[in-house]
Amino acid sequence: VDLLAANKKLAEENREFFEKNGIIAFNIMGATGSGKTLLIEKTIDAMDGVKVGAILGDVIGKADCERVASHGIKAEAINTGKECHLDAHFIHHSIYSFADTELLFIENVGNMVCPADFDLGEKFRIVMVSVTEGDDVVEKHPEIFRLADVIIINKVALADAVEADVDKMERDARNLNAKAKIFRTDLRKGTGFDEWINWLKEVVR
Amino acid sequence: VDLLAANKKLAEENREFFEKNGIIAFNIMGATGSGKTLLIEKTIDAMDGVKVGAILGDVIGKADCERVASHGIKAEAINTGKECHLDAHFIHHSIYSFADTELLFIENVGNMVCPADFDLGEKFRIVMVSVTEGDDVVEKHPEIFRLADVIIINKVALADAVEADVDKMERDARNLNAKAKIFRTDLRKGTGFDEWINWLKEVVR
Ligand SMILES: Nc1nc2c(ncn2[C@@H]2O[C@H](COP(=O)(O)OP(=O)(O)OP(=O)(O)O)[C@@H](O)[C@H]2O)c(=O)[nH]1
Ligand SMILES: Nc1nc2c(ncn2[C@@H]2O[C@H](COP(=O)(O)OP(=O)(O)OP(=O)(O)O)[C@@H](O)[C@H]2O)c(=O)[nH]1
Ligand SMILES: [Mg+2]
Ligand SMILES: [Mg+2]
Ligand SMILES: [Zn+2]
Ligand SMILES: [Zn+2]
Repeated sequence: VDLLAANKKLAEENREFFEKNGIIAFNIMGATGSGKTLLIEKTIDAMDGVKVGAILGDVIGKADCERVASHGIKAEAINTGKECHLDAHFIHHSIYSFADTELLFIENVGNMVCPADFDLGEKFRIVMVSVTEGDDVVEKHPEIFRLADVIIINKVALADAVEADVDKMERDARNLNAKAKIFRTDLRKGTGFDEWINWLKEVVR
Repeated sequence: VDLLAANKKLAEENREFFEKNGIIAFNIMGATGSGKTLLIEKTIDAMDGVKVGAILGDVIGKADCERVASHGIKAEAINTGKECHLDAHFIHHSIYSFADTELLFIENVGNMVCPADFDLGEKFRIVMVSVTEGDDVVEKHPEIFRLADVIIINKVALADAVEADVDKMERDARNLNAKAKIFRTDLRKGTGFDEWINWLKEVVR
Protein backbone atom coordinates (compact mmCIF):
# COMPACT_ATOMS: atom_id res chain seq x y z
CA VAL A 1 0.00 0.00 0.00
CA ASP A 2 1.34 3.41 -0.87
CA LEU A 3 1.67 5.06 2.52
CA LEU A 4 1.72 8.63 1.21
CA ALA A 5 -1.25 8.09 -1.14
CA ALA A 6 -3.32 6.64 1.71
CA ASN A 7 -2.29 9.58 3.87
CA LYS A 8 -3.29 12.06 1.15
CA LYS A 9 -6.79 10.59 0.91
CA LEU A 10 -7.35 10.91 4.67
CA ALA A 11 -5.84 14.41 4.68
CA GLU A 12 -8.44 15.46 2.10
CA GLU A 13 -11.20 14.09 4.33
CA ASN A 14 -9.79 16.08 7.24
CA ARG A 15 -9.61 19.19 5.05
CA GLU A 16 -13.27 18.81 4.02
CA PHE A 17 -14.26 18.53 7.66
CA PHE A 18 -12.29 21.69 8.52
CA GLU A 19 -13.78 23.66 5.62
CA LYS A 20 -17.34 22.50 6.32
CA ASN A 21 -17.03 23.63 9.94
CA GLY A 22 -15.16 26.88 9.30
CA ILE A 23 -12.03 25.67 11.10
CA ILE A 24 -8.65 27.09 10.07
CA ALA A 25 -6.09 24.38 10.86
CA PHE A 26 -2.36 25.00 11.26
CA ASN A 27 0.34 22.30 11.15
CA ILE A 28 3.20 23.62 13.32
CA MET A 29 6.45 21.78 12.57
CA GLY A 30 10.05 22.32 13.60
CA ALA A 31 12.97 20.89 15.53
CA THR A 32 12.78 19.64 19.10
CA GLY A 33 12.52 22.60 21.48
CA SER A 34 12.27 25.35 18.85
CA GLY A 35 9.41 27.01 20.75
CA LYS A 36 6.28 25.49 19.15
CA THR A 37 4.31 25.05 22.40
CA LEU A 38 5.29 28.46 23.77
CA LEU A 39 4.07 30.00 20.50
CA ILE A 40 0.68 28.29 20.91
CA GLU A 41 0.43 29.32 24.57
CA LYS A 42 1.17 33.00 23.87
CA THR A 43 -1.06 33.00 20.81
CA ILE A 44 -4.06 31.66 22.77
CA ASP A 45 -3.68 34.50 25.29
CA ALA A 46 -3.47 37.10 22.51
CA MET A 47 -6.44 35.79 20.48
CA ASP A 48 -9.00 36.46 23.18
CA GLY A 49 -12.54 36.12 21.82
CA VAL A 50 -11.57 33.68 19.05
CA LYS A 51 -12.40 30.00 19.68
CA VAL A 52 -9.03 28.26 19.66
CA GLY A 53 -8.29 24.51 19.98
CA ALA A 54 -5.05 22.51 19.93
CA ILE A 55 -3.81 19.01 19.17
CA LEU A 56 -0.34 18.34 20.56
CA GLY A 57 1.74 15.54 19.03
CA ASP A 58 4.59 13.98 21.04
CA VAL A 59 6.29 10.62 21.18
CA ILE A 60 4.99 10.06 24.71
CA GLY A 61 3.41 12.02 27.54
CA LYS A 62 0.97 14.88 27.93
CA ALA A 63 3.30 17.69 29.04
CA ASP A 64 2.66 19.99 26.07
CA CYS A 65 -1.07 19.30 26.16
CA GLU A 66 -1.30 20.24 29.85
CA ARG A 67 0.68 23.45 29.26
CA VAL A 68 -1.74 24.48 26.53
CA ALA A 69 -4.93 23.32 28.28
CA SER A 70 -3.98 25.45 31.30
CA HIS A 71 -4.72 28.51 29.11
CA GLY A 72 -8.39 27.56 29.15
CA ILE A 73 -8.84 26.01 25.71
CA LYS A 74 -9.70 22.51 24.49
CA ALA A 75 -6.48 20.58 23.92
CA GLU A 76 -5.82 16.93 23.08
CA ALA A 77 -2.55 14.99 23.20
CA ILE A 78 -1.60 12.45 20.52
CA ASN A 79 1.21 10.04 21.40
CA THR A 80 2.94 8.74 18.29
CA GLY A 81 5.08 6.07 20.01
CA LYS A 82 7.74 4.88 17.52
CA GLU A 83 6.58 7.31 14.80
CA CYS A 84 8.59 10.53 14.53
CA HIS A 85 5.80 12.51 12.85
CA LEU A 86 2.03 13.01 12.91
CA ASP A 87 0.00 11.74 9.95
CA ALA A 88 -3.56 12.31 8.72
CA HIS A 89 -4.75 9.10 10.37
CA PHE A 90 -3.75 10.29 13.86
CA ILE A 91 -5.52 13.61 13.22
CA HIS A 92 -8.60 11.99 11.70
CA HIS A 93 -9.41 10.41 15.05
CA SER A 94 -9.24 13.69 16.96
CA ILE A 95 -10.93 16.31 14.81
CA TYR A 96 -14.62 15.58 15.44
CA SER A 97 -14.46 16.98 18.97
CA PHE A 98 -13.14 20.30 17.64
CA ALA A 99 -16.19 21.00 15.42
CA ASP A 100 -16.92 24.44 16.95
CA THR A 101 -13.32 25.68 16.88
CA GLU A 102 -12.24 28.59 14.65
CA LEU A 103 -8.44 28.16 14.90
CA LEU A 104 -6.97 24.68 15.41
CA PHE A 105 -3.23 24.54 16.16
CA ILE A 106 -1.71 21.09 15.53
CA GLU A 107 1.78 20.83 17.03
CA ASN A 108 3.76 18.18 15.19
CA VAL A 109 6.48 15.99 16.71
CA GLY A 110 9.84 17.83 16.96
CA ASN A 111 11.65 16.70 13.79
CA MET A 112 12.94 18.49 10.71
CA VAL A 113 12.62 15.57 8.31
CA CYS A 114 9.54 13.33 8.15
CA PRO A 115 6.71 15.72 9.14
CA ALA A 116 7.26 17.49 5.78
CA ASP A 117 5.96 14.39 3.92
CA PHE A 118 2.64 14.01 5.73
CA ASP A 119 -0.23 16.35 4.87
CA LEU A 120 -2.64 16.45 7.83
CA GLY A 121 -5.39 18.41 6.04
CA GLU A 122 -4.18 21.76 7.39
CA LYS A 123 -4.69 25.09 5.67
CA PHE A 124 -1.35 26.59 6.77
CA ARG A 125 2.02 24.90 7.30
CA ILE A 126 4.20 26.69 9.83
CA VAL A 127 7.87 25.82 10.28
CA MET A 128 9.55 27.11 13.42
CA VAL A 129 13.29 26.93 14.03
CA SER A 130 15.43 28.62 16.66
CA VAL A 131 18.78 30.32 16.25
CA THR A 132 20.21 28.09 18.98
CA GLU A 133 20.06 25.15 16.56
CA GLY A 134 22.77 26.86 14.50
CA ASP A 135 22.44 29.18 11.51
CA ASP A 136 22.79 26.27 9.05
CA VAL A 137 19.54 24.64 10.15
CA VAL A 138 17.57 26.15 7.23
CA GLU A 139 19.93 25.19 4.40
CA LYS A 140 20.27 21.68 5.87
CA HIS A 141 16.52 20.97 5.65
CA PRO A 142 15.27 22.38 2.33
CA GLU A 143 12.22 20.11 2.01
CA ILE A 144 10.35 21.29 5.09
CA PHE A 145 11.03 24.98 4.30
CA ARG A 146 10.04 24.71 0.65
CA LEU A 147 6.52 23.68 1.61
CA ALA A 148 5.94 26.21 4.40
CA ASP A 149 3.36 29.01 4.35
CA VAL A 150 4.97 30.67 7.37
CA ILE A 151 8.57 30.42 8.60
CA ILE A 152 9.41 31.58 12.12
CA ILE A 153 13.02 32.12 13.23
CA ASN A 154 12.79 32.11 17.01
CA LYS A 155 14.97 32.93 20.07
CA VAL A 156 16.71 35.69 18.12
CA ALA A 157 17.93 37.34 21.35
CA LEU A 158 20.26 34.34 21.76
CA ALA A 159 21.90 34.65 18.32
CA ASP A 160 25.14 36.17 19.64
CA ALA A 161 25.50 33.51 22.34
CA VAL A 162 25.68 30.74 19.69
CA GLU A 163 27.23 32.98 16.99
CA ALA A 164 24.28 32.52 14.65
CA ASP A 165 23.80 34.88 11.69
CA VAL A 166 20.05 35.53 11.58
CA ASP A 167 20.27 37.39 8.26
CA LYS A 168 21.75 34.25 6.69
CA MET A 169 18.94 32.12 8.10
CA GLU A 170 16.35 34.46 6.61
CA ARG A 171 18.23 34.59 3.27
CA ASP A 172 18.34 30.77 3.16
CA ALA A 173 14.60 30.61 3.91
CA ARG A 174 13.79 33.17 1.22
CA ASN A 175 15.95 31.30 -1.33
CA LEU A 176 14.04 28.09 -0.66
CA ASN A 177 10.63 29.70 -0.54
CA ALA A 178 9.72 32.91 -2.35
CA LYS A 179 6.16 33.12 -0.98
CA ALA A 180 6.28 32.20 2.70
CA LYS A 181 5.74 34.86 5.34
CA ILE A 182 8.91 35.04 7.47
CA PHE A 183 8.91 36.21 11.10
CA ARG A 184 11.84 36.75 13.46
CA THR A 185 10.74 36.31 17.02
CA ASP A 186 11.91 36.00 20.55
CA LEU A 187 8.96 34.68 22.52
CA ARG A 188 10.55 35.50 25.87
CA LYS A 189 11.39 39.07 24.96
CA GLY A 190 8.23 39.54 22.86
CA THR A 191 10.21 40.44 19.71
CA GLY A 192 8.17 39.99 16.51
CA PHE A 193 5.17 38.51 18.31
CA ASP A 194 2.79 41.36 17.37
CA GLU A 195 3.60 40.89 13.67
CA TRP A 196 2.67 37.20 13.98
CA ILE A 197 -0.63 38.04 15.75
CA ASN A 198 -1.47 40.71 13.14
CA TRP A 199 -0.93 38.14 10.36
CA LEU A 200 -3.13 35.65 12.21
CA LYS A 201 -5.92 38.21 12.67
CA GLU A 202 -5.79 38.90 8.92
CA VAL A 203 -6.24 35.20 8.28
CA VAL A 204 -9.20 34.81 10.59
CA ARG A 205 -11.13 37.67 9.08
CA VAL B 1 11.66 -8.40 5.42
CA ASP B 2 12.17 -7.39 9.00
CA LEU B 3 14.00 -4.08 8.71
CA LEU B 4 15.45 -4.10 12.21
CA ALA B 5 16.62 -7.75 11.98
CA ALA B 6 18.38 -7.02 8.66
CA ASN B 7 19.93 -3.94 10.24
CA LYS B 8 21.11 -5.94 13.27
CA LYS B 9 22.92 -8.45 11.02
CA LEU B 10 24.80 -5.70 9.17
CA ALA B 11 25.56 -3.91 12.44
CA GLU B 12 27.26 -7.09 13.70
CA GLU B 13 29.37 -7.20 10.54
CA ASN B 14 30.35 -3.59 11.11
CA ARG B 15 31.18 -4.38 14.75
CA GLU B 16 33.43 -7.30 13.71
CA PHE B 17 35.28 -5.02 11.31
CA PHE B 18 35.77 -2.41 14.05
CA GLU B 19 36.99 -4.98 16.57
CA LYS B 20 39.34 -6.70 14.08
CA ASN B 21 40.94 -3.36 13.22
CA GLY B 22 41.09 -1.95 16.77
CA ILE B 23 38.65 0.86 15.95
CA ILE B 24 36.49 2.29 18.76
CA ALA B 25 33.32 3.57 17.07
CA PHE B 26 30.94 6.11 18.64
CA ASN B 27 27.37 6.77 17.49
CA ILE B 28 26.63 10.41 18.39
CA MET B 29 22.90 11.08 18.42
CA GLY B 30 20.77 14.03 19.54
CA ALA B 31 18.42 16.76 18.41
CA THR B 32 19.11 19.13 15.53
CA GLY B 33 21.72 21.67 16.57
CA SER B 34 22.52 20.22 20.02
CA GLY B 35 26.27 20.60 19.38
CA LYS B 36 27.30 17.21 17.95
CA THR B 37 29.66 18.58 15.27
CA LEU B 38 31.24 21.12 17.59
CA LEU B 39 31.90 18.31 20.06
CA ILE B 40 33.70 16.29 17.35
CA GLU B 41 35.69 19.34 16.22
CA LYS B 42 36.90 20.20 19.71
CA THR B 43 37.58 16.55 20.52
CA ILE B 44 39.81 16.10 17.44
CA ASP B 45 41.93 19.08 18.55
CA ALA B 46 42.23 17.71 22.10
CA MET B 47 43.11 14.11 21.07
CA ASP B 48 46.35 15.04 19.34
CA GLY B 49 48.39 11.93 18.58
CA VAL B 50 45.39 9.59 18.40
CA LYS B 51 44.24 8.62 14.89
CA VAL B 52 40.68 9.98 14.66
CA GLY B 53 38.19 9.62 11.79
CA ALA B 54 34.59 10.79 11.34
CA ILE B 55 31.47 9.92 9.37
CA LEU B 56 28.91 12.74 9.30
CA GLY B 57 25.26 11.90 8.60
CA ASP B 58 22.93 14.63 7.30
CA VAL B 59 19.82 14.74 5.15
CA ILE B 60 21.72 16.66 2.45
CA GLY B 61 24.95 18.58 2.03
CA LYS B 62 28.52 18.32 3.27
CA ALA B 63 28.64 21.26 5.72
CA ASP B 64 29.39 19.18 8.82
CA CYS B 65 31.89 17.02 6.97
CA GLU B 66 33.82 20.06 5.74
CA ARG B 67 33.89 21.57 9.25
CA VAL B 68 35.37 18.36 10.66
CA ALA B 69 37.77 17.69 7.74
CA SER B 70 39.24 21.18 8.21
CA HIS B 71 40.73 19.88 11.50
CA GLY B 72 43.03 17.66 9.47
CA ILE B 73 41.36 14.25 9.85
CA LYS B 74 39.69 11.87 7.43
CA ALA B 75 35.97 12.64 7.30
CA GLU B 76 33.19 11.34 5.07
CA ALA B 77 29.66 12.69 4.58
CA ILE B 78 26.64 10.41 4.25
CA ASN B 79 23.47 11.97 2.86
CA THR B 80 20.39 10.10 4.00
CA GLY B 81 17.86 11.91 1.74
CA LYS B 82 14.34 11.06 3.00
CA GLU B 83 15.64 8.96 5.89
CA CYS B 84 15.78 10.74 9.24
CA HIS B 85 18.42 8.42 10.72
CA LEU B 86 21.60 6.54 9.81
CA ASP B 87 21.45 2.73 9.62
CA ALA B 88 24.05 -0.04 9.50
CA HIS B 89 23.77 -0.28 5.70
CA PHE B 90 24.83 3.36 5.21
CA ILE B 91 27.78 2.79 7.57
CA HIS B 92 28.75 -0.55 6.00
CA HIS B 93 29.65 1.23 2.77
CA SER B 94 31.96 3.74 4.48
CA ILE B 95 33.95 1.83 7.04
CA TYR B 96 36.59 0.11 4.90
CA SER B 97 38.44 3.37 4.24
CA PHE B 98 38.78 3.95 8.01
CA ALA B 99 40.73 0.71 8.66
CA ASP B 100 43.70 2.46 10.32
CA THR B 101 41.60 4.73 12.57
CA GLU B 102 41.62 4.37 16.37
CA LEU B 103 38.56 6.51 17.20
CA LEU B 104 35.71 6.78 14.70
CA PHE B 105 33.01 9.37 15.48
CA ILE B 106 29.77 8.77 13.59
CA GLU B 107 27.46 11.79 13.80
CA ASN B 108 23.87 10.69 13.32
CA VAL B 109 21.11 12.78 11.73
CA GLY B 110 19.63 15.34 14.20
CA ASN B 111 16.55 13.51 15.55
CA MET B 112 15.49 12.27 18.97
CA VAL B 113 13.33 9.37 17.78
CA CYS B 114 14.41 6.99 15.03
CA PRO B 115 18.21 6.86 15.48
CA ALA B 116 17.62 4.99 18.76
CA ASP B 117 16.29 1.96 16.83
CA PHE B 118 19.24 1.46 14.48
CA ASP B 119 22.43 -0.16 15.79
CA LEU B 120 25.31 0.90 13.54
CA GLY B 121 27.88 -1.48 15.05
CA GLU B 122 29.25 1.15 17.41
CA LYS B 123 30.87 0.43 20.77
CA PHE B 124 29.51 3.55 22.52
CA ARG B 125 26.21 5.36 22.06
CA ILE B 126 26.37 9.03 22.93
CA VAL B 127 23.24 11.15 23.26
CA MET B 128 23.73 14.92 23.25
CA VAL B 129 21.00 17.40 24.07
CA SER B 130 21.16 21.11 24.78
CA VAL B 131 19.40 23.11 27.49
CA THR B 132 18.02 25.42 24.80
CA GLU B 133 15.71 22.61 23.65
CA GLY B 134 13.86 22.94 26.98
CA ASP B 135 14.37 21.05 30.22
CA ASP B 136 11.67 18.49 29.30
CA VAL B 137 13.64 17.12 26.35
CA VAL B 138 14.98 14.15 28.37
CA GLU B 139 11.68 12.95 29.84
CA LYS B 140 10.01 13.34 26.44
CA HIS B 141 12.40 10.91 24.72
CA PRO B 142 12.99 7.99 27.10
CA GLU B 143 13.95 5.44 24.45
CA ILE B 144 17.09 7.17 23.18
CA PHE B 145 18.32 7.94 26.72
CA ARG B 146 17.70 4.44 28.04
CA LEU B 147 20.15 2.98 25.52
CA ALA B 148 22.92 5.56 25.92
CA ASP B 149 26.42 4.87 27.27
CA VAL B 150 27.13 8.60 27.59
CA ILE B 151 24.66 11.48 27.99
CA ILE B 152 25.85 15.04 27.40
CA ILE B 153 23.76 18.04 28.48
CA ASN B 154 25.22 20.90 26.46
CA LYS B 155 25.02 24.75 26.30
CA VAL B 156 24.57 24.91 30.07
CA ALA B 157 25.63 28.58 30.13
CA LEU B 158 22.34 29.36 28.34
CA ALA B 159 20.09 27.63 30.91
CA ASP B 160 18.88 30.87 32.54
CA ALA B 161 18.08 32.46 29.17
CA VAL B 162 15.54 29.70 28.39
CA GLU B 163 14.65 29.04 32.06
CA ALA B 164 15.86 25.44 31.90
CA ASP B 165 16.51 23.48 35.10
CA VAL B 166 19.70 21.52 34.40
CA ASP B 167 19.42 19.53 37.65
CA LYS B 168 16.04 18.23 36.47
CA MET B 169 17.49 17.23 33.12
CA GLU B 170 20.25 15.28 34.84
CA ARG B 171 17.75 13.70 37.28
CA ASP B 172 15.53 12.62 34.37
CA ALA B 173 18.55 11.14 32.58
CA ARG B 174 19.66 9.25 35.71
CA ASN B 175 16.12 7.90 36.27
CA LEU B 176 16.04 6.51 32.74
CA ASN B 177 19.59 5.18 32.79
CA ALA B 178 21.42 4.12 35.95
CA LYS B 179 24.72 3.32 34.20
CA ALA B 180 25.37 6.05 31.64
CA LYS B 181 28.14 8.56 32.20
CA ILE B 182 26.54 12.03 32.34
CA PHE B 183 28.42 15.23 31.41
CA ARG B 184 27.27 18.85 31.62
CA THR B 185 29.09 20.94 29.07
CA ASP B 186 29.22 24.29 27.43
CA LEU B 187 31.41 23.85 24.39
CA ARG B 188 31.79 27.60 23.86
CA LYS B 189 32.80 28.32 27.43
CA GLY B 190 34.75 25.05 27.79
CA THR B 191 32.67 23.89 30.79
CA GLY B 192 32.87 20.11 31.39
CA PHE B 193 34.97 19.49 28.27
CA ASP B 194 38.04 18.23 30.19
CA GLU B 195 35.90 15.63 31.99
CA TRP B 196 34.71 14.34 28.59
CA ILE B 197 38.28 14.17 27.25
CA ASN B 198 39.48 12.38 30.40
CA TRP B 199 36.73 9.78 29.98
CA LEU B 200 37.69 9.35 26.30
CA LYS B 201 41.37 8.88 27.15
CA GLU B 202 40.39 6.17 29.66
CA VAL B 203 38.45 4.41 26.90
CA VAL B 204 41.29 4.50 24.40
CA ARG B 205 43.84 3.02 26.78
N1 LIG C 1 15.04 32.66 25.40
C1 LIG C 1 14.05 32.10 24.72
N2 LIG C 1 13.58 30.89 25.13
C2 LIG C 1 12.56 30.35 24.41
C3 LIG C 1 11.94 31.00 23.33
N3 LIG C 1 10.97 30.18 22.82
C4 LIG C 1 10.97 29.06 23.58
N4 LIG C 1 11.92 29.17 24.55
C5 LIG C 1 12.30 28.15 25.54
O1 LIG C 1 12.76 27.04 24.81
C6 LIG C 1 12.37 25.83 25.45
C7 LIG C 1 11.51 24.98 24.52
O2 LIG C 1 10.27 25.63 24.27
P1 LIG C 1 8.94 24.80 23.88
O3 LIG C 1 7.86 25.77 23.62
O4 LIG C 1 8.68 23.73 24.88
O5 LIG C 1 9.46 24.15 22.50
P2 LIG C 1 8.74 23.06 21.58
O6 LIG C 1 9.15 23.35 20.18
O7 LIG C 1 7.31 23.00 21.86
O8 LIG C 1 9.46 21.72 22.09
P3 LIG C 1 9.06 20.18 21.78
O9 LIG C 1 7.59 20.06 21.84
O10 LIG C 1 9.73 19.42 22.90
O11 LIG C 1 9.64 19.86 20.43
C8 LIG C 1 11.65 26.26 26.72
O12 LIG C 1 12.61 26.29 27.76
C9 LIG C 1 11.16 27.64 26.38
O13 LIG C 1 10.96 28.41 27.52
C10 LIG C 1 12.44 32.29 22.95
O14 LIG C 1 12.02 32.93 21.98
N5 LIG C 1 13.49 32.79 23.69
N1 LIG D 1 26.66 28.91 23.38
C1 LIG D 1 26.89 27.68 22.94
N2 LIG D 1 26.71 27.40 21.62
C2 LIG D 1 26.96 26.14 21.21
C3 LIG D 1 27.40 25.13 22.07
N3 LIG D 1 27.53 23.97 21.36
C4 LIG D 1 27.18 24.26 20.09
N4 LIG D 1 26.85 25.58 20.00
C5 LIG D 1 26.33 26.29 18.81
O1 LIG D 1 25.12 25.65 18.46
C6 LIG D 1 24.98 25.61 17.04
C7 LIG D 1 24.86 24.18 16.56
O2 LIG D 1 26.06 23.48 16.78
P1 LIG D 1 26.49 22.22 15.89
O3 LIG D 1 27.76 21.69 16.42
O4 LIG D 1 26.42 22.56 14.44
O5 LIG D 1 25.28 21.23 16.26
P2 LIG D 1 24.90 19.82 15.61
O6 LIG D 1 24.27 19.03 16.71
O7 LIG D 1 26.06 19.22 14.95
O8 LIG D 1 23.80 20.24 14.54
P3 LIG D 1 23.15 19.35 13.35
O9 LIG D 1 24.23 18.55 12.73
O10 LIG D 1 22.60 20.39 12.41
O11 LIG D 1 22.08 18.52 14.00
C8 LIG D 1 26.19 26.33 16.47
O12 LIG D 1 25.83 27.68 16.33
C9 LIG D 1 27.22 26.18 17.58
O13 LIG D 1 28.17 27.19 17.56
C10 LIG D 1 27.60 25.46 23.46
O14 LIG D 1 27.95 24.63 24.30
N5 LIG D 1 27.33 26.74 23.83
MG1 LIG E 1 6.20 21.37 22.37
MG1 LIG F 1 26.21 18.58 13.01
ZN1 LIG G 1 11.62 10.23 10.12
ZN1 LIG H 1 11.88 8.86 12.19
